[in-house]
Amino acid sequence: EPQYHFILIPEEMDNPYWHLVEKGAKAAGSEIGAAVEYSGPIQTNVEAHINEIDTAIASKVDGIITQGIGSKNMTAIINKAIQKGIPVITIDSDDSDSRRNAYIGTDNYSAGYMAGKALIKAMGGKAEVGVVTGNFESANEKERVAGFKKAVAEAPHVHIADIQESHITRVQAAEVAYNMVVKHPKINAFFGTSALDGIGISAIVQQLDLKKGIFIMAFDTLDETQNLMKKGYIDATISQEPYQMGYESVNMMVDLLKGKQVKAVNHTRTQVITAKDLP
Amino acid sequence: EPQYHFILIPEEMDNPYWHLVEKGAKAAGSEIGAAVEYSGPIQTNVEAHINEIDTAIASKVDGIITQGIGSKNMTAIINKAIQKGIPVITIDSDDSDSRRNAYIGTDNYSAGYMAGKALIKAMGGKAEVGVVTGNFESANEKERVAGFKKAVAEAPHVHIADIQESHITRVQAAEVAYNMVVKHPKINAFFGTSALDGIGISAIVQQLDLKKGIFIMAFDTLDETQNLMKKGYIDATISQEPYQMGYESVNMMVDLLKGKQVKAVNHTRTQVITAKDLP
Amino acid sequence: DFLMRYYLLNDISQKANSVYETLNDYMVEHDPKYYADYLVARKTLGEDQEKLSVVIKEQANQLVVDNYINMITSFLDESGIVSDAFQKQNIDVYSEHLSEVLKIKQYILNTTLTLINGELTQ
Amino acid sequence: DFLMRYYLLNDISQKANSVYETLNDYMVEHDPKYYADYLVARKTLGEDQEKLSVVIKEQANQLVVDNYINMITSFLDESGIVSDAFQKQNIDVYSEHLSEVLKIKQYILNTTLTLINGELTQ
Ligand SMILES: O[C@@H]1[C@@H](O)[C@H](O)OC[C@H]1O
Ligand SMILES: O[C@@H]1[C@@H](O)[C@H](O)OC[C@H]1O
Repeated sequence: EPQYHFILIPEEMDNPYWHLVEKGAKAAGSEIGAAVEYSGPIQTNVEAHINEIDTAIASKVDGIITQGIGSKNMTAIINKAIQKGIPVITIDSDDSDSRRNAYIGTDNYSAGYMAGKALIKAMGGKAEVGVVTGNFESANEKERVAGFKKAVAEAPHVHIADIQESHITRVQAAEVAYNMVVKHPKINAFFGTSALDGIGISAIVQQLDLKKGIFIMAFDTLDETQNLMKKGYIDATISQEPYQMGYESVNMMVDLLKGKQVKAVNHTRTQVITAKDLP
Repeated sequence: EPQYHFILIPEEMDNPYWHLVEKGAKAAGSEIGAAVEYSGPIQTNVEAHINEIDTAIASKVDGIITQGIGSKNMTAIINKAIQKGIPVITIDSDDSDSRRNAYIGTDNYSAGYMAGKALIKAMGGKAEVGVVTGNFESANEKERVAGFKKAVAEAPHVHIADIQESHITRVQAAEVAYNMVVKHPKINAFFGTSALDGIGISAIVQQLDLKKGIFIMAFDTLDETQNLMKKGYIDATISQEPYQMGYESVNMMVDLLKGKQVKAVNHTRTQVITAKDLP
Repeated sequence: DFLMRYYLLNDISQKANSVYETLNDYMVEHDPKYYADYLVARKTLGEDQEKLSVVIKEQANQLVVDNYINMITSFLDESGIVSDAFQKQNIDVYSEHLSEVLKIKQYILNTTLTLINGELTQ
Repeated sequence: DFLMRYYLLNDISQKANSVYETLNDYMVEHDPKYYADYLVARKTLGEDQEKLSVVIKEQANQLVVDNYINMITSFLDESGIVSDAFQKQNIDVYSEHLSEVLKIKQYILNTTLTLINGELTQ
């Protein structure tokens, strides 16, 4: 039997980004004798997410690793786990108002700011931008948009024409990007803030044969994104470290259970990636 | 094989009131060769209710008989059924803004008014009243409370101290009644607006040994309610005709499918019942 | 034979999922090759649908099986509306009906579980 | 033996429901006779819980079975809090924990279905 039984609760079970987190977590688990369950909403849904955490509490797991999202109900359920003696580590997106033990993941505000700066530079300081974000509710997405907006505020000839949600799916990212292009014909740049947004944006931009006139800043370095970058269909992306988030969270959870002190906020690396940076 | 395939969607599957509606519907179905499914939320829940109706639409049933509740989303789903050529009859609670074909059930506003008048008379025109209602959202419950309030408005020495929800369960009816008694010690009468409210009120009033000083007006004539009335634990109730609602709705549905004209609003009988009226 | 019936029901659930997935791929990639996959997925789901009356339906579950057969028809209809509208670039139409496809897929899954439970309790 | 395992899982689900129902009856009627029924329901659920490690648990489902065993413990704990608080007329405590009992009962049902599905796909 494994020494520890943890559960990793993602935003969405079958999202390729979250499968990377899962891989890292299970790799660490194999190394140290911790069984890591992976269970979450089939599709991004806050209520279902909270329900999974509550189920894990009733199941008396040894530790919960979850995306936080900063909503009131999420904060309450994290606090319930803590109160019942189950440590909680948030990853990818924090819930800093909760009593979670630690956060491991991107500094999302800085990442958004970085994306903004890179886009502005690539556009020579002049752009009409469409932003496609995963969820309006998620703390990480909100912070990315806020950081991006700050960068835009420092560039007088760059404007955000519109911001819409994709519910972290490529099809809805394509749909809202299409609607934006129709509604704001002057859009000449897009920023997609979650892993599949840039891919959906790229699909619709290609389909409408608009690629020459539109710069696309994506997020994450999924294989699919890298392939599109190599073909010139996506111009740049902000990398994250999902595998490391998973890996480090399991190790840190064991530290917590052994009574060790841990650092509350642990930012993983982000950087701007273009095609020339790819292997 | 049955000639018709209808579905009856109650507010709550295992509620004894809705089992009476089911009995009436299936009795009519047996007589005329219509199969009547019975499927609804395990516990009262608007989203689950709407989901059942949508499932029935996808299932292409021949007709939908459902409790209406008058919310925007319910109106939209009823209209969707109509648009797809599936007739809808509301029972027990109407959704008069929707395109439903007909309503069969209590005139809920009048029933609430009737309850108020009877309570006022029994209390000699002077009372502090606690109202326990099934759901704040349901059209029938809202109308009963509105009718009751109108009667109270005509009695200067009768006041409603508080109104709370029970989610149509006896345990929560008992809980909110308890809270009211604690918070408003002058309460000397209760009105329970759905079938199990009076039963829950009665349980807590007995338990606290307050029955001598509290008059209880209930709703419906479930066996359990009648038993409590015979023992003097509930003073009066407003009867409805759930079996008839079920029975008539199936017959009317067949009329609709045969192209016959039907009356849009069909009120079933209600009356004030006291122990002396019981067999 | 219980296992044969169970496998048909499970197959239908998976094939409905496959229709949805290939439709998504087609819409994202807009490549005739993906459309061909989608058509195959539709066809194999339809073949399984045809078996339901014979393999699964009986007195105790006839209403639920009728619902199930009809849901699959609704599902295929809505998927067809989506792919047609997509080809015509009628994004409002396809977007709305894609939501329907997703919901009916869930109803099919729910009913699959109901039927499997029905098998188990006979 | 598949049927034996299936019946244990199905039994647990029904017995959890029975614990909840008898607890409700007791709280509504407040009659020692109902309390006795509730205690019997708790006992028989606990007896089934004891069998899980032997009858159901194996390599492929050990984490889910551990969760299941622990949920039943949580469920019985919360039900116990409710009945104790009710006896002491501490209505705030019993009301809050009754909500927990209801939620955990649903998690037990969900996990029962997960385990049954696991049986079917081996
Ligand atoms: O939160 C995740 C985000 O970090 C990533 O960029 O996209 C997928 C999301 O679920
Ligand atoms: O709507 C129903 C109502 O008419 C009855 O009185 O109580 C039960 C409710 O579900």
